[in-house]
Amino acid sequence: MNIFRLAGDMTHLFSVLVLLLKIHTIKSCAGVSLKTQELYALVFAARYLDIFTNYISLYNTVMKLIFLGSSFSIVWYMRYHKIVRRSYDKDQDTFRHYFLILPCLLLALLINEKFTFKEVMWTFSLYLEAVAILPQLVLLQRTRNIDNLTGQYVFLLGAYRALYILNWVYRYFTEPHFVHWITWVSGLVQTLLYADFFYYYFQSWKNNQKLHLPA
Amino acid sequence: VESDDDHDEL
Repeated sequence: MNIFRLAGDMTHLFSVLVLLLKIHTIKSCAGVSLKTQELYALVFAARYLDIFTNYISLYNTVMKLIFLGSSFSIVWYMRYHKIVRRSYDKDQDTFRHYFLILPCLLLALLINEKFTFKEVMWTFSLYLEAVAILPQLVLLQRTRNIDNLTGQYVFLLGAYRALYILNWVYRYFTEPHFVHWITWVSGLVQTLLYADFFYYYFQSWKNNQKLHLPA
Repeated sequence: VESDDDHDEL
């Protein structure tokens, strides 16, 4: 475990906490894409199939449980909580997220490191995570007033991805035989999707203005 | 050599 990896995991954790804080205390999910949250729940379910069979460390297991638990509870809140679900921007959140799932599954069946069920599901989760933010980015673009917590949530998610890339660079130079093309390419694609958001996030921060993404 | 299916990242 290097500092970039730990910082990446912590930013990921904070992003989830920020979102849960917004939903749990303000009882609002305005500006949050349920489509993206459902994709993340699917991503973690597919990726952590080995949670009880492949023990890596206590840290690893606890983090997996947190990401699984938080992603499914966020989906539950947005769909079924009687107050929270009223604030969901259903009419704005129209991205056809189902159309992302099938291509990712096909790609995982075609391009993987090993053709086993667990390995294909793991690869599928990487491809799906790479594009899972898209519905959220589209929703942000449509939202007139992006509140601070939603902006911070997306910023932290992007920061987590950027830190993971630094982690891979570090591991490449410090660990022999550390080559993972599938992880790297899908991770890079995922991070690039945040480039536009980052630009406007820093602009609004620099000019001390409210965040607003041009259509 | 580390095994390829040892996914130690989250």
